Amino acid sequence: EESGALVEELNRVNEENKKLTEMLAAMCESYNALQSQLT
Amino acid sequence: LDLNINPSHNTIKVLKRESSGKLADSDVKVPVKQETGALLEELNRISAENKKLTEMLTVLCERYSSLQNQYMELVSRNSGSDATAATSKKRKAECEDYATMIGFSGKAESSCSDEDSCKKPKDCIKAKISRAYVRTNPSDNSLIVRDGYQWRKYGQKVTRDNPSPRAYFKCSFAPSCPVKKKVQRSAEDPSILVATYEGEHNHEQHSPPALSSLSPNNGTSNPRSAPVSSSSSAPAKSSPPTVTLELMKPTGLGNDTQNPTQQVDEPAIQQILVQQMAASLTRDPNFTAALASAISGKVLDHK
Repeated sequence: EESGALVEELNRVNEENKKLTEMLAAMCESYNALQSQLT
Repeated sequence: LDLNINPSHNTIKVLKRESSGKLADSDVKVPVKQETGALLEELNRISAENKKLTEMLTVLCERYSSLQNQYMELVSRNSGSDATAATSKKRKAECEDYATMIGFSGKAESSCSDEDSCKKPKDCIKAKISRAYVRTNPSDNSLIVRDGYQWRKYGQKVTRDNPSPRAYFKCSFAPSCPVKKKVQRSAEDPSILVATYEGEHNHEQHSPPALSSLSPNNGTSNPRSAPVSSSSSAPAKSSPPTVTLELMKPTGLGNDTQNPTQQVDEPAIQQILVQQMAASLTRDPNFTAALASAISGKVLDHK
């Protein structure tokens, strides 16, 4: 039971991690685009 | 973007073990506590990564916001420079209005006499431009350069680059003579007057006799103003007198302290104007022919 709950939590955190990584990549892209516009 | 994250590697291994249903012989030996410990360790690792990612995202958001602010500032500054350009256009229009006001024809004077506000002086100014530098007493606020010609002042304005006002003159023979003159004190040395001439005179330098008699300095140049140098063929030869007629009230600084010897009485101005008009009319051969025929017609009628 305990390990089942842990696996569930692990899956949730993993999913969140994935989303954060995607957001970070998108943000980096926007930042670079803005910086190139400024320069 | 590589954040050294491989979150699914260990998890998948664990999940595979979980979901496989059948446990291998080796797995049977692994105690449940150990498995839970591994899962917990993995969860902690991923949570730490998660935290790190969130922090990075926050930092990036902050930097993005500041960059965006810089960008907006730059955009607003650019729009400000557009407004400056619009002001420059307005000044040019005002300057053209001056030309219209004094009766210059559009063809000859389509150029803007304001070099500062004009972006393309070569396209704008067709007339020949020359410059003369005259040393004067710095305490003398009048912008009068004695160059042997008669001038009428038609405007004055304060420019951005110089605290002294700039005066605009046209030749007294205008509109037949298209020459214009701008006079301003040098920004570097206030004792020097810079006169910029546009165009060339199409008449003699000498003044009409009536004007000579009106001038206080008959035939001599003003002792306070001596030419320093002339950059080209500007009419800097100073000998005949110059009378400057103030057709417009000066708006610049310290004009109330103008030299009284340079002021001409109002009836005298009228007389000068009448004589100048008569002189310009008699120079026109068509007018003299028409006048002669009218007079002869009258004489014949009388007979």
